[in-house]
Amino acid sequence: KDIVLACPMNMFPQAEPSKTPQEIWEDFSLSFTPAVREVVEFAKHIPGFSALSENDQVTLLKAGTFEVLMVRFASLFNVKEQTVTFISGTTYSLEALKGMGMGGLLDTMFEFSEKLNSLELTAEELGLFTAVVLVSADRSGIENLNSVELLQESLIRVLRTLVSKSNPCDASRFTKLLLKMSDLRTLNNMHSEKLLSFRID
Amino acid sequence: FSDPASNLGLEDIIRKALMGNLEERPE
Repeated sequence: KDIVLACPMNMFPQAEPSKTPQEIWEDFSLSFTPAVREVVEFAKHIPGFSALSENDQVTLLKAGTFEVLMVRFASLFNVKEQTVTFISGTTYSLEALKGMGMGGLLDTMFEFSEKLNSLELTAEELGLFTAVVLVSADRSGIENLNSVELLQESLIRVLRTLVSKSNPCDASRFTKLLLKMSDLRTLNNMHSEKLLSFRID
Repeated sequence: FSDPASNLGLEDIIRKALMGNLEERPE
């Protein structure tokens, strides 16, 4: 049976049949590792992040990396054309990806990308929103909750000021943006379930 | 395997990157 890992972060979504499942999994790991490293580098540049305990930094990154990548790569989802461009540069149609077993998760990713893009965030707003997503005090396993909460609150305050300043006539824009965090959490859970099913298979 | 992040070896990649230990991908 051919193994298909149709993740936009996978350089080789349709694995060579001669490869063992272990080799396919290792190729996949090598494909997404640079993106994960970029998320870590991004986190290091969030003022106050490096002052958190090492364990809390790891906990936040483990829990939030998918969500950060989803925000960062939302532009790979072309809602109008119904296509997804993988990091390899190959563009797949929604229909083809559904044929590879990417059903509900993909639809929800498209929906999220469309909603996020409709907010037309500036690069600065997007970067700050991504920092707020990463520094989420409600991730399980946080040791020093107070420190993470304080950092998240200060990031949210700056984001609110920034969003209000760039679009003072639209008071709901900030609320809409914060609601995207809940959408990201849903996507994260769906993605985790998908990963588990691959591993079990 | 109850933790997808562990399945992916995410913690190892994150810890290495946090410590600045960026091993290059072998060709």
